[in-house]
Amino acid sequence: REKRLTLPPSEITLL
Amino acid sequence: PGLLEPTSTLVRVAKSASTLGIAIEGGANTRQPLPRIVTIQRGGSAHNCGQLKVGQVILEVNGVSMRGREHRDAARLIAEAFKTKERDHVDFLVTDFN
Repeated sequence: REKRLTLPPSEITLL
Repeated sequence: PGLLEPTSTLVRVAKSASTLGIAIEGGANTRQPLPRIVTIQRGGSAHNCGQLKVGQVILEVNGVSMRGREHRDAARLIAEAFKTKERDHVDFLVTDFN
């Protein structure tokens, strides 16, 4: 069974 | 909720250049749940202000909490705060504690 231990990385936005 | 965290700092960034000049990562449902400053561009308003630093986490923008906002929503809110002509500055509540 798959364990989700980490959340996905985020994109980066230049402001 | 709504209370200032003890390590937080309010930074007022004057709109001294045509761009804000920060890059952010993070947002709700990512590894970095609050937006974090990853770049400060030389010559931008944030750089001119001199008080924002790479690595700081943004808690609030103009008193609006970043908590629970996904990346694009947080980015849009910051962009709109910079764009509006209602204010000549943007207030960031930031913390060095991640």
